[in-house]
Amino acid sequence: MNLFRLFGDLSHLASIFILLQKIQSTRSCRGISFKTQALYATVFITRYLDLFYEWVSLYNFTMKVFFIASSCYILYLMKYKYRPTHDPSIDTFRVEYLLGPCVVLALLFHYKFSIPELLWSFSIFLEAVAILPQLFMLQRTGEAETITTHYLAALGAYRALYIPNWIYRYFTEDMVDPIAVTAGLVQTALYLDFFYVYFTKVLQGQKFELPA
Amino acid sequence: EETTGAHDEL
Repeated sequence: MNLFRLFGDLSHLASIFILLQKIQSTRSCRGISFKTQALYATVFITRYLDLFYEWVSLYNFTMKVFFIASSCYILYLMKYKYRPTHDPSIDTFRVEYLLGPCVVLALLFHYKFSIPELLWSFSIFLEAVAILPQLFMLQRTGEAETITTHYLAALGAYRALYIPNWIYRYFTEDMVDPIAVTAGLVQTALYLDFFYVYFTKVLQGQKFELPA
Repeated sequence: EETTGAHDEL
């Protein structure tokens, strides 16, 4: 464990609390892509299967349980409790275009041809692109509530912080995970446009609005 | 030793 990873994970935790706060305080999931949230739940469930047969640490165990539980809870909130506030007509990204290629990539790139390792690879690739339905929705509506942009910023910061973590681990532990690093770089790159608007507008106190 | 991904990461 190093500080980059710790702060990355904390940022990830923060993003989930911000999202829950947004849903509870506005009593609405307007502006949140159900598809992205469903993809994240899929990512956590397929990646953290090792909960059942591998012990890493109490930290690791607790975080994994939290991510699975919170992502399922968010799906419940969106699907049942605040269902009327979710508008599927603007959440139109075709997730099969993401799932298909991720299955193929996992079959091509993995560390071991076993069910858990294939699912692990799949989850890594899927996480890299899971934010796309959300960003697509943002692009379509052209604006976002400030609290939603804080959620996205915290999520993006989590991924960005994993990059110095890998550099640090390369030098201190001689450890490289090419699949996670490649997917992580792609994932972080997807946030660049968003970060630009977030830093130049939201953090200057303006509303998140994309130029027409 | 098996080569596997960074399973200690989240």
